[in-house]
Amino acid sequence: TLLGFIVTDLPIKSTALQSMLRSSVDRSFNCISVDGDMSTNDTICMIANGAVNTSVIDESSPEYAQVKSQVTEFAQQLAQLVVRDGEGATKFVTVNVKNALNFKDAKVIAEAISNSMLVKTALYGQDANWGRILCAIGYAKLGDLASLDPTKINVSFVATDDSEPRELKLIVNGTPQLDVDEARASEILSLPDLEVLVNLGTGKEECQFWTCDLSHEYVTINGDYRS
Amino acid sequence: QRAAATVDKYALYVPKSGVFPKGFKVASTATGVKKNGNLDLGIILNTNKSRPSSAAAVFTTNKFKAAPVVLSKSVLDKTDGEGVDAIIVNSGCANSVTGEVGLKDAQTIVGEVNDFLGKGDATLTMSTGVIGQRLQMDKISKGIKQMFQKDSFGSDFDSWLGLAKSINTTDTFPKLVTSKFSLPNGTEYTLTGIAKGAGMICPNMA
Repeated sequence: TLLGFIVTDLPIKSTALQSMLRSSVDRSFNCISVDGDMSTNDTICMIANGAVNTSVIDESSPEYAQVKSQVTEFAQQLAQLVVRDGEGATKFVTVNVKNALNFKDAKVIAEAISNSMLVKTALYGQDANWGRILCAIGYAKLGDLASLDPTKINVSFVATDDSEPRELKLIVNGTPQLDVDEARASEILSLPDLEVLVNLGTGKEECQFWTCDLSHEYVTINGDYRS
Repeated sequence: QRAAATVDKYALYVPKSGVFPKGFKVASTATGVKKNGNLDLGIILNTNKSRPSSAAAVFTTNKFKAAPVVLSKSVLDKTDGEGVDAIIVNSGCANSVTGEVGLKDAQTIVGEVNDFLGKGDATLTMSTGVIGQRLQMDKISKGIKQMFQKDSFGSDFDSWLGLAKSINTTDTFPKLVTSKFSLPNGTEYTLTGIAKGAGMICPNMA
């Protein structure tokens, strides 16, 4: 179950607070997955008590966009901590879908990759199994089929340290790179933080989703949770 | 396994100090609901009286919503998010798929906090833990009473960290983030956030 709350001493009108929270959560807590299961209790609350002496912020206030952006970034930090603590997780994975036709489909694709047990076990085993990533993209339940053009898609692993080359291309314009540098792939996949970059090439929207690998420990923890 | 790296996540991700927003106090306690005796009940209170508070929330879209979700949503609907001054969270038992009795239990908890605050519809509630079991109300009610009567509330770092720990279940570290920001007019404000979660995580809240 995901629970969380954010409190602030700013004065924010409740309607503005609700829209701010909803937008922030859509780009943070609603973009994480550990195991693909949705709880009956997931809740994120926010309270603004107005202890700071400044004008009340509503949706028409000049500060609204700034505060919303700061709350979003803040919520992303919290959401990422949840993924880092995923049961049995040894790796933190950012799935970055770029140049999508629309945000919704970018998110659907990012979520499909993030929830694929076969992708997650491959990442745990440090196996550069790009076929599983492409497979997950292929079955994603897109709202608009034009979001995915098999001849335009690019998929890469991106190194999260300072090592070069930073990007290891796995699929270029729909063509699998069959001579992938396996040694470099192993180096990248041995890092505790990973990034999977998917460039759809069908638009300008993007979505980041955060997930983790799936290990034996997950089964150990959940095999007898209730008893 | 090659991938199994030993990382001290607590040392990496738990802060050792923090700045906290004005006008909030928090408390936590171990009621005994958690079998290991760890902290399992926390309350956050708004103590600022200069103007009414605003509250907002997003909830699971799972069709089987737990009692605290149903109740908290009804409080926000009733108040339009105005004047909510407390959140009470328990861990160890999710009070989920517990039917009418679960809802009554959640109402009792919220009512007890409201009584201490001296006003109605001022408290939201959350629960996490095992699904399909009733809350141990005797332990939780006793914990609420003790926290208020002994005035266990504080605004220092340890109090906030205790609150973060009290909502954990299978988490290996408490999740506490706090930051100070400035508005264009120079006014400084603070955001503090606490979250929990390690499994059953793929939320889609609305």
